[in-house]
Amino acid sequence: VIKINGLIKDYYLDKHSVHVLKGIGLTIHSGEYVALMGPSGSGKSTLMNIIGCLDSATSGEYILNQQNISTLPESVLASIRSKEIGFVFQQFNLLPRLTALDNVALPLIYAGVDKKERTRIAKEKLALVELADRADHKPNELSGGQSQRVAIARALVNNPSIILADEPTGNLDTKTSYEIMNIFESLNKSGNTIILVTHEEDVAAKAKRIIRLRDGVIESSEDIHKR
Amino acid sequence: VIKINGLIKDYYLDKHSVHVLKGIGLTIHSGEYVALMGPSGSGKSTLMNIIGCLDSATSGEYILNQQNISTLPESVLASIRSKEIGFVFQQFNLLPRLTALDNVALPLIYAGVDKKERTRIAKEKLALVELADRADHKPNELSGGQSQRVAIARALVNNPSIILADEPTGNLDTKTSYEIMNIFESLNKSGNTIILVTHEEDVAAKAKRIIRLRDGVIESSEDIHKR
Ligand SMILES: Nc1ncnc2c1ncn2[C@@H]1O[C@H](COP(=O)(O)OP(=O)(O)OP(=O)(O)O)[C@@H](O)[C@H]1O
Ligand SMILES: Nc1ncnc2c1ncn2[C@@H]1O[C@H](COP(=O)(O)OP(=O)(O)OP(=O)(O)O)[C@@H](O)[C@H]1O
Ligand SMILES: [Mg+2]
Ligand SMILES: [Mg+2]
Repeated sequence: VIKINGLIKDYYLDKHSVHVLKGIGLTIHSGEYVALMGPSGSGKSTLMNIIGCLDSATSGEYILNQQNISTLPESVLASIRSKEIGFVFQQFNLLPRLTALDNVALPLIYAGVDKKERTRIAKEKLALVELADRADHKPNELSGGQSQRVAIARALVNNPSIILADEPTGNLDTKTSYEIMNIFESLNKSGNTIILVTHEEDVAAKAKRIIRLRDGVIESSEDIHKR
Repeated sequence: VIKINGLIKDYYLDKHSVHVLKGIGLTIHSGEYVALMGPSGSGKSTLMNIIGCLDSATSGEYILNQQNISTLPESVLASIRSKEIGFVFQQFNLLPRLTALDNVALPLIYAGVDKKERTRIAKEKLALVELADRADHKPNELSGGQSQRVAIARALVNNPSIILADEPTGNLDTKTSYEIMNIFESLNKSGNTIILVTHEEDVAAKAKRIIRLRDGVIESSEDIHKR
């Protein structure tokens, strides 16, 4: 479902240019569960943003569901982003003036769902991440781990076929982390494709394949065989 | 150096009140190295903000360096915050329009240090967290783990006697995490008091005492004896 070839991403600042992705090639099939690991600054979030159609590559090819992403107009990309991909951001990106409930419901507005149904689905997802009692809190009235869980709930409301989660358990204690990993596991069992960035080996071990990035290139890709 | 007694913190929202800290009592001596752990939402950041003089308790007593914090005027608190306490925020709180270098140098402006010396110290701290080559990047041009390291460097520039670090390795890979923990360890050896919130047991194991919070109360406090 995801085919990437020779992907390059550079940034140009005043005094120097930064070569972040230096030729990435990878294929991810529908229903796969992949963990993406690598040192801080190695390009994981940059790669995730390109996969999530939030950013474009400098050069190289990205085919998503047999469509060449670099040839698609913004309106089609916006539709893909809201309906087919659920993104959990490393720094949450919640809207500060909306409550947890309204933040979670936001993607449903883009999908054209009416208010009563949006509220029902958003409440269901908040309950799934154990935050039913924080529905009316704004982001500055939530703990770090609670904000992270609101970001996770928001990514799930459209039941997207592809879930991209950038360090979704970075701010969670072990028990809450475990609960979130169970959610991803059951989504994968229902057929969703999951790509998860993590720096924790025991979180990565829940995936079926681990791809390791280093200095903007793929260092290794290994399947995990569980009993 | 830190004496807390019967500390209570409540928030009042429109529809309900939230009792976050329900009577915290603890004593931390100068030069101690304490890890603070507990579930997401248990009150760790709230307690850290009160210890760091960034927030006030609803009731209870907080004595810092033999001064009762609730009786001090804001000007004295501001001076304590900038000179005696270095705070690494869970969500970094970097200023988006300043470069990494200027973000790190900011506390030195409050301390009245001249520009040449500020730049020298800020560069030294950025090099300490391995980000010398990212000095001119703004926060949106940094990775999550790089932003976290800029926040750590900023907390160290005034060589504060007390370092409060809220999940400082949450976005870091194992190797970078290890380097940051070595920095805290050597600071503690030089006499700095360190309070570190973490949800990772192997990070907590580097401290000399682990305090566990649950539902706004201290559940346990245990000394760690290393060989
Ligand atoms: N301004 C506020 N108004 C209302 N409730 C708040 C406010 N700030 C925090 N809270 C609530 O206080 C509780 C404790 O928050 P705190 O940030 O201290 O938790 P934490 O232990 O740091 O959690 P985490 O590990 O997720 O970072 C949470 O349940 C949160 O929803
Ligand atoms: N807008 C930008 N301009 C310049 N450089 C950038 C920009 N965004 C990111 N970078 C650089 O690109 C590199 C990769 O960033 P990225 O966020 O992808 O890393 P990462 O692997 O997700 O790291 P982390 O584990 O710390 O989150 C970093 O070295 C960063 O400084
Ligand atoms: Mg990242
Ligand atoms: Mg916190």
